[in-house]
Amino acid sequence: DSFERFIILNQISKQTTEVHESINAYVIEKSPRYLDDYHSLRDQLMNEKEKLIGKVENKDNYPTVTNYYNMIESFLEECERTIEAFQAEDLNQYSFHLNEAAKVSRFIQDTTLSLLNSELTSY
Amino acid sequence: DSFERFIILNQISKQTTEVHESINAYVIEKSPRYLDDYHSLRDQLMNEKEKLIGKVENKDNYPTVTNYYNMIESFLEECERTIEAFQAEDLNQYSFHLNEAAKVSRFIQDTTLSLLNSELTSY
Amino acid sequence: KPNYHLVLVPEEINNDYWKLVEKGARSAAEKLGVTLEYAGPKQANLEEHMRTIEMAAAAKVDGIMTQGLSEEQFTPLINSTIQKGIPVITVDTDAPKSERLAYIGTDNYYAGLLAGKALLADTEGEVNVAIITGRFDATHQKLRVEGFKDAIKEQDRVKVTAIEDSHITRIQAAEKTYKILQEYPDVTAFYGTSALDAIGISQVLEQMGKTDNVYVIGFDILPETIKLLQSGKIEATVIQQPYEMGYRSVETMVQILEGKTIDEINHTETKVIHREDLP
Amino acid sequence: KPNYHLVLVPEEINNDYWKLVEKGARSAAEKLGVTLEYAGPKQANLEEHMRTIEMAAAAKVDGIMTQGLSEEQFTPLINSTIQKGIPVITVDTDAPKSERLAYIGTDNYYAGLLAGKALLADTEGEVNVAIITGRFDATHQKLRVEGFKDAIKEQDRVKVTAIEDSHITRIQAAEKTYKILQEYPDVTAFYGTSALDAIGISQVLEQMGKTDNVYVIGFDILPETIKLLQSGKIEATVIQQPYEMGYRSVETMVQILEGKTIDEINHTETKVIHREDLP
Ligand SMILES: O[C@@H]1[C@@H](O)[C@H](O)OC[C@H]1O
Ligand SMILES: O[C@@H]1[C@@H](O)[C@H](O)OC[C@H]1O
Repeated sequence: DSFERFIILNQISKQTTEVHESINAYVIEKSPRYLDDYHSLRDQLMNEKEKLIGKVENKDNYPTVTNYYNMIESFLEECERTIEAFQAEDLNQYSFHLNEAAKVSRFIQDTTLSLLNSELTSY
Repeated sequence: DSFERFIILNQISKQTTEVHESINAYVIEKSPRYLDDYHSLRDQLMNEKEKLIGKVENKDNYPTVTNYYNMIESFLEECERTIEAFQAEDLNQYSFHLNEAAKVSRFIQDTTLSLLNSELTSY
Repeated sequence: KPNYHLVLVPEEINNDYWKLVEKGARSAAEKLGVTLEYAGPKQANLEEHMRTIEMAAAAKVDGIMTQGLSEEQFTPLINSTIQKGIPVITVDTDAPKSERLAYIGTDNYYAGLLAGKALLADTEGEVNVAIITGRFDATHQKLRVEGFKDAIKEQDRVKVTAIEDSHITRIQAAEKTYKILQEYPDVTAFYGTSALDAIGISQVLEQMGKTDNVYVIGFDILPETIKLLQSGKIEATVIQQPYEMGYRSVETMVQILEGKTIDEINHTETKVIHREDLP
Repeated sequence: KPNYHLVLVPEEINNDYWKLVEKGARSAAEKLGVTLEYAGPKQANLEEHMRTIEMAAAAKVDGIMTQGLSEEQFTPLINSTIQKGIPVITVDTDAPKSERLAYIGTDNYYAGLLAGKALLADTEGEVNVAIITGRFDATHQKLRVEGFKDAIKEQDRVKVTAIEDSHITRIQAAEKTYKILQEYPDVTAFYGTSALDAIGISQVLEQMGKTDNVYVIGFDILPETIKLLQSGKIEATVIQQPYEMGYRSVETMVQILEGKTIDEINHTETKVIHREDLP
């Protein structure tokens, strides 16, 4: 039902922010604790996004939800590349991928709002 | 209850986007139809924001909801100033206020997400 | 057979010209069993346009069709999108220096040349022509102006008095026409380089009672433009094939995704028509 | 009696130094019946810092207390916020050219001077000093470096060999210390200009067994810094009054809102302390 969809979309938005913050913290503070945070938050987001296919997608929002699902994947890929480049001490690459991750995280937040808004209309 | 709060916050986010789009359309297309749109969408947003005080605010989210309520006011003020300056053909002023309105509308969207996220935690 | 997900990103989603491009794209999408998304700015805006392309790339769509509106800003964006493994083709406006895989649309320099030649052929004696262009910062509009200017160089009798931009809207085309006529009352011809310009120009000429003594050549054959041509309120227009651009852009993208060889440059038909050419 | 809503915007919300400023501000807020919000970037970041101030202004708060981190970027922002009718006072770092109503904090140039004098007093013979500064782009850090450099000019025997930034984090202070010692093994002294620098510096010196032959002077008296001072791992530190800054910033803002006259410049105490000065 509608409420459950609200919850899932909000969870995803929140977890995207948390993953993004954990990456920023790891890159600046360099403490392994933040890397652990990142791994567990990343896994949560990976699990949550799977709920999109079963519980949120319908024939009206199908293209937008597919986009949303793939944006989350793009975001997680950019995060992984940031961590790899950071650990390989490749400054150019990690700041490039960090920037991309920030950009895609922004897209995810905007798409969360437009999915929530379209939920409203059909409510 | 939680679901109702979700609905109100989403309505506000949606209406903020609509008001913003109507102002952009009016300034570019200059057609009185868009001005009418703007007036009716603005009035909807003004009404919806009043629900924040009665139905969304509680002792935990009080500062954030107050901020949110006031941001909506700031947004509507910037929109009014944009229209006034535009009708007075003051190019500098209207593009300044249009820019401010765009900035505050962004703040409203971000605060919508953080309020929705904090709803999740307490749910 | 995979169900491809393609995105068409126009300059302004509700513009009547782009609605025709969308229509063509949709019918090809239906025929080929492709999911077509049509997304972009509500008003012409370079940043929003680029952001829509970036979002489509992040959403891992199968292919993107868009205009190459500005060499400087779009080339790096198109190239980085292609590097992510997403094919891009340009429609209506090309970005030849980018790695885009194909272009489908008018040869915009040539179209401008045709417009200039038509003005020469259709007029006699001294002509002061004013130009209303869709956007100063868009590649295709610049080419239409350039081609036109090159054509009228042939004869000294035609001079460009003024040039203004309409932001591809009819109302701003009208406003700028009014502004030009205030400053240069001796203008005897107008050239509009985007779909709604001639409509805006002729609206003002009619209000000022100047329709009969000012020559107008515009772009495209939107229903209203055809009426203006029929009633003699404008003398000529440069036609394009927006429906075909949309249709072939989807078709070509599917061929690319299926690994078929395609032509890089696909110019669609453009020519000048007058009232007597109408059916 | 109105319930004022004030916002304190620090450079980095979880930084131990700023937690002390927050504590002071909260106790004043409690005493005066004021709602205090504490918001800002999780890691030092100029854009996010400024965005937090803009959001507070859009939220029509009653007053904003923040650092004037960069003359160029913060002065127009502080001025436009004041023009919207929201009073702004600077804390810890001033922006004297802006229209901010008051400053509460260390005289950062003077603090740098004291640090330089302490180094001169505490050392003999040739000294190669390396500087680790919080941020190159922050006004107060620049002043602390300037004051220090002016002080050591008095005697030729002290030279600045290198200067790096720590992004006000302990780990980057450590990394930059390591980097400097690799490039300049003959460094015999370090000067850290932000709260976590001396901690980072001494961690690396200890790992390299250089604690006893390298002089260290840092900033602030966080618990860990005091321990390092007691154990002789660092020789001196410049104290500030973060709690008092927080407390007085709320107090002063309330006075402004109540229409009382206030002093524009309120320097809080700063001095250098050594192990023997500890209680
Ligand atoms: O690019 C389009 C152009 O081809 C048409 O002529 O006018 C509208 C524009 O958006
Ligand atoms: O501005 C602060 C400074 O005063 C302190 O010394 O180090 C941390 C900084 O954020």
